[in-house]
Amino acid sequence: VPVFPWHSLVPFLAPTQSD
Amino acid sequence: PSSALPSYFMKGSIIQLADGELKRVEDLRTEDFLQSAEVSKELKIDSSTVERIDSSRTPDAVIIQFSVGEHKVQVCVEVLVEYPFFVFGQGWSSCCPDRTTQLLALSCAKLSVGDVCISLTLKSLR
Repeated sequence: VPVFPWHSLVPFLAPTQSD
Repeated sequence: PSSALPSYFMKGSIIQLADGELKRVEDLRTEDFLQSAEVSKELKIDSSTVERIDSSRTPDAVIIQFSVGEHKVQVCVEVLVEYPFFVFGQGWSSCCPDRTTQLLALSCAKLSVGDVCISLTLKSLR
């Protein structure tokens, strides 16, 4: 049975910050 | 189109939290994500508020505009209507919960404008 890491389930919404 | 979502969204999938604990995807709670991110050196949880949901030119897809993090950065993602997001305090939610349940057997609420989703960013963007 495959086991998936928790962070696979969360979208990576990476803002490009400029500060 | 072959619009298969990743298999980890399928009901019954085994998910490993940062502390090693195993849970089924349908049993995950907000705290599981928050606690796992706390352990992580690289990732942190950000709040992403749904600002708009627009139809896409791609069949069965939508374009969701999020306001991400404390800086309220606007981020758009195009996803299939059945793609589940985890809403703080509510759980799995998608634009078309019936379809998500049909395809993945995962119970979902309806994702709406104003919902605050769990998302990830890097702890340090430097």
